[in-house]
Amino acid sequence: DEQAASALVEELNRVSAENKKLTEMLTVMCENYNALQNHLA
Amino acid sequence: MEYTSLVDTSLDLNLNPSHFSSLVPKKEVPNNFIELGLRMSSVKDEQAASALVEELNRVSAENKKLTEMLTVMCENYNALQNHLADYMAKNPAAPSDSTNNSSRKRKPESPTNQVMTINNERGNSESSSSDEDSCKKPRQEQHIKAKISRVCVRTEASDTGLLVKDGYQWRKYGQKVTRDNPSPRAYFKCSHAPSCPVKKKVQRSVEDQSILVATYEGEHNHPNQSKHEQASSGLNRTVASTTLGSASLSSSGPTITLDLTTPPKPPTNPSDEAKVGGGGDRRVDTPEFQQFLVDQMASSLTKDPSFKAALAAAISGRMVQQNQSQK
Repeated sequence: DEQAASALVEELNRVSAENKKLTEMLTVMCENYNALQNHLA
Repeated sequence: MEYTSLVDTSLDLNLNPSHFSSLVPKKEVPNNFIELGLRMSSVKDEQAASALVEELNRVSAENKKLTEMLTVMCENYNALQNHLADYMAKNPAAPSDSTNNSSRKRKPESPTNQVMTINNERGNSESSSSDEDSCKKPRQEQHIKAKISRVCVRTEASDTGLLVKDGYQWRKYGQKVTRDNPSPRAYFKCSHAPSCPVKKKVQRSVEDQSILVATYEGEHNHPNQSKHEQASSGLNRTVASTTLGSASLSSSGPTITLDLTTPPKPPTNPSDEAKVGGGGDRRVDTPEFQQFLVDQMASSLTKDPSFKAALAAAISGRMVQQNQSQK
């Protein structure tokens, strides 16, 4: 049970880190997209 | 005189079961106390585990959503960059002035204000990073100017409506037939916020009647609430994979026409990329990013039990077929 719980926690941490990374990438993409759109405007 | 030896002041609170069972008959003191305690701890463990699983599911769903949004964003970004490259190629002299003007105009804006549409989508997710909190703020300082943009959407031949799904709510307030085009032109006003000045004209292209040309005037002063739903349902991709019409509409302000169909190309002039504060496309094109996306897709697929079952069925079916053919 403890092993399963620790595996769950580990997986949760991994997915959370991935989530954070994705959010950062999305933010960068949004900034770039808006910069490009502003440039076109 | 010492009384401690005479009076026992200890309460003897040791809950040793063997001690209890030796003191009291077994029938009267059930071991249920112990079982109950164990059961309670196991219930607590189960609750904690289920909470963990729930949290994991939530974060995974959020992850999937983010990946989808990122994919859509990449597609849109590439399409826009492609359009910019085309524009640069067609008008080599014009961009220098407009670039300077726009950069001068836009510099005071904070990065928070620059992140527009996607931020509002992210407002729906529940992650608690600090930058997201800042992203939830609406664009209050957005200045409204007469910006005109044009988007072309390919529709099915059977579709005769003048509806362009772009994530905003529109109220139709007029329609007229123009001399240059047999199909009518419909006029819409953004109905999401009463103060939103954006108007939209939709008309079928003269050259290709399956293409709807939507001309937008002004900028929205409110977040796009239904954009997320569209992103998940793939409507954005429909828009992004449409063909550019060549209808020319007279207007006093600057007009942007988005070519969202042709595959993305690298910019003709490397300095152009630098001007727009790029780097994003380079990130997208990097093998690292591609690998990341592949990993994301793979992890999403492997997490899907129905996909696993289908894969197992396909493999086992293949093996059975091979065995039968060998016999």
